[in-house]
Amino acid sequence: MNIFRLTGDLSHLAAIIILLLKIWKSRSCAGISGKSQILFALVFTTRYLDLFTSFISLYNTCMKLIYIGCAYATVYLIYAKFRATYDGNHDSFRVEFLVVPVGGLSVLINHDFSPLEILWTFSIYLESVAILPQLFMISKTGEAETITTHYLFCLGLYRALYLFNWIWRFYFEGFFDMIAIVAGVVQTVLYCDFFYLYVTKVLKGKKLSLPA
Amino acid sequence: GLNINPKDEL
Repeated sequence: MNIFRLTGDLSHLAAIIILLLKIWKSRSCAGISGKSQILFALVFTTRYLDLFTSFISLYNTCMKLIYIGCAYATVYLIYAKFRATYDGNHDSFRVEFLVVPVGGLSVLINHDFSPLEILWTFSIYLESVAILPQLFMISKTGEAETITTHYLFCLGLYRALYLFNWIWRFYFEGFFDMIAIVAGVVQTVLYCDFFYLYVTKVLKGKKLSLPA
Repeated sequence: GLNINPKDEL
C-alpha cells in the first residue's frame, strides 16, 4: 500500500458517496446515467467474487463490500426509488456495444483461462469504458450539474492515481500487471477531455455546459 | 510478475 493507492481508493470512495448523497439529498437522479451505474455494479460484482475465495486484509474486504453495496444502492435509487426522475430518453447509449466486445476481449486476452480470472479481466476492461454512457449523456444534454462534475472528477482522479501507484509498484516492488495498466490508461484518457472542462470551467465557478 | 489471484488492489 502506497500513498497513490490509498488516495486512489479514497477518491473512488468519495466519488461513489458523492453520487449517492447527490441523489438522496435532491431526491432526484436527473442527469445521471443509470446505464453507467449498472455497468459499475456489474464491474464490482464480477471483480470481487474473490471475496468468497481469498482473504487479503480487513481493509480490502471492507472496501469491496462498501463499493458493491453502494453500487447496488445507487442502481436501486435510480431505477426504483427515484425512477420518476430518471432521464431515460437522454440515457440512450447502447451498452451492448461495450459489454459484448469487452466480454470477447476478456476471453481472448487474460492472465489465466479460468472462470474467476476471466471475470476479473472482464471487470477491468468493462470499468475502463463504463463511464461512456454518462459522458454520452452529458454530451447529449450539453450540460451537467456541478455536483455531478465533482463525482466525475473524483472517479477519473481515482484511476489516474492508480497509474502512479503502478509506476511506484513497478520501481519498488517489481510488480506490474499489463492488463490493469493498459485498461487503466484507457480509462484515464477517457476522462482527459472532462478534466480539461472541469479545471477551466467548474473550478472557476461556472457550470459545465457544452457549446450547442 | 503477473497478477494472478489473489488480487490485493481494488
